[in-house]
Amino acid sequence: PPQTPVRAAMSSIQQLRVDLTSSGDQPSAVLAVYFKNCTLDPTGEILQRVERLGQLFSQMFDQAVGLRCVGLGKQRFTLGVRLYYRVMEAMLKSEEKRLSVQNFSKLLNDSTFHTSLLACALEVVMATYGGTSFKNGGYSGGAGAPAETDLGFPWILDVFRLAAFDFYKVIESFIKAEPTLSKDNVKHLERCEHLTMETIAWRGDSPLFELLRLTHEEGPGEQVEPPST
Amino acid sequence: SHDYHFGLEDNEGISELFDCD
Repeated sequence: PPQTPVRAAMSSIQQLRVDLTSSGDQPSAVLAVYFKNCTLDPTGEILQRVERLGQLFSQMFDQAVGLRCVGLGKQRFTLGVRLYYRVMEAMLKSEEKRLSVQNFSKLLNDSTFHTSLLACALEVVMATYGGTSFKNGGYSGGAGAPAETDLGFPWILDVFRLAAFDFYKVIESFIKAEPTLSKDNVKHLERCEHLTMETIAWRGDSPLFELLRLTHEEGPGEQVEPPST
Repeated sequence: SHDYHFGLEDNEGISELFDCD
């Protein structure tokens, strides 16, 4: 049969579900070992964070799509969590090989890292369901539209109160760690990168300005230009 | 199968990006 946007989206959703069938909603045995190898075991914090962000995500999602879709947010979040744990495991394996260390205590106790990684996983799930067309300067549309037109990037950053600059940091490693990502999803994440670099990271309240200021204070250099410039 | 441009060098990864090297 001829390919239509809806058929293509249904196929992508089905593929994502198949890819995540073997991944659990909880950290795998391999991840549990990485957690135990930490100087400070992050297991409790990680599970609590997922629980807290899950409630927040579902609440904001259901609020955005309306009463007729209550419960849908939780389903999407569950898929996102599976992808989050799966990519985290692949990232740690890759880092272990690259750095020859097994103690990732600092990284695994970094709340910003986890929130960014989970946000990236959810962005992939949302893009798979919602398509990847531009609308009103962000992303939205596709098979999930029009009910989900407000859920495109950077919606997730607002929900998790995450700086675009931090979200940006996980994208490349995420793509490297998840070779089954569809071409469309890779393209979507690449567009999130571009949108961040071109506009979002340079908004007045971005932590980037403070980081640049600190960097300049540490060494000789020019004054950081104000956001308006 | 995609043309994403990987920019990280061999000595850079998620650990360095989150200042955990």
